[in-house]
Amino acid sequence: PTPPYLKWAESLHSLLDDQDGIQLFRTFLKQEECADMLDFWFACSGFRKLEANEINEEKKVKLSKLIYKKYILDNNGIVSRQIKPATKSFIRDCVMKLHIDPAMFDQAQTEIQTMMEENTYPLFLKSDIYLEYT
Amino acid sequence: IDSEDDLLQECISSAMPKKK
Repeated sequence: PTPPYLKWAESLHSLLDDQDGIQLFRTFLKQEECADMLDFWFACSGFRKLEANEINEEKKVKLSKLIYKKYILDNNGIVSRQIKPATKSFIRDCVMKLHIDPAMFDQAQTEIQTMMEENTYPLFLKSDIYLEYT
Repeated sequence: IDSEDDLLQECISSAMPKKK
């Protein structure tokens, strides 16, 4: 069978589908001071996966505010800098007006994913961290 | 603040693949 680390080179999704891959990619991103991008990507997926029930409604409001505050509000943050202004205002409006929707972070997640696919992921595959691991 | 961090961390972890 193909060793996991070779699969990681196939696509970003293959990498993010493996615990060890995520860990190594995170170590690399931390070194580049952009681990927040990965955390944000998973936070968006986790938020979308929250089931619709009464207990979760309060949780969703809290979480949407937390994600907004931690990653989007600060314009100098690594995540915020990669997200389009229109996407940021859309999320701000959702949070402010309590229009909490499972898909409210989807566009922002896509923008961060594109950034990783075009930039940090190819760099990771060429990095010492990955090459030493293989 | 701690519980806020926990909530966010829990959300992040919930989206990660489980150990194979």
